[in-house]
Amino acid sequence: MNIFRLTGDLSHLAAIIILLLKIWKTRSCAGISGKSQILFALVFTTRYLDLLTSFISLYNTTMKVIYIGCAYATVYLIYMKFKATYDGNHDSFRMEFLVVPVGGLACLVNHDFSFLEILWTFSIYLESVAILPQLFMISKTGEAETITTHYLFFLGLYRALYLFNWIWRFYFEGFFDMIAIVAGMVQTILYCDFFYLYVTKGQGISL
Amino acid sequence: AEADDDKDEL
Repeated sequence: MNIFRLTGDLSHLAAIIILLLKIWKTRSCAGISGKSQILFALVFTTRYLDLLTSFISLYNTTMKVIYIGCAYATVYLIYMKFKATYDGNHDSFRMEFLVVPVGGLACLVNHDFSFLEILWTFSIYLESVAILPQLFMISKTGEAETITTHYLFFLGLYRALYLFNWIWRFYFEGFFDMIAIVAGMVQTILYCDFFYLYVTKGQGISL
Repeated sequence: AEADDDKDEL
């Protein structure tokens, strides 16, 4: 554990809580891509299956359970409780265009051809692109509410901080994981355009 | 991470 890893995790947690609270408080999921949220739920589910097979630390287990729980709660709010406010017409990105190629890649490029390892690799690859339906939706409607941009900022910041974590771990622990690093770089790059808009406009974004 | 490594990162 180092400062980049910890702040990265907290940034990730902040993003998830911000989104959940926004939907809950406004009783609306307008402007939120349900498809991105389904993909994140899939990411956490396939990555944290090791909850059932190995215990690493209380911190690790707690965070995993919170992430998974919040992901499913968010999907529930969007598709069940506040379904009437869900803007499905603008959430038209095809999930299979991400899930199928990512699944194929996970089978081809992984550390070990075993069930759990392939699912873990799948989750890493999928996470790197899971935000695309949300970004696509914003580009389609041409706007995003302020709170939605805060959500995206923390979500993007989290993986950027993980990049520093991996640099730290490489220098001080000699540890590196090429799959996580490359996917993390792709993920962070996808947010760069958004970061620019967030910093220069600071408020809700309208393109 | 090697396959048998515990996956500490989230």
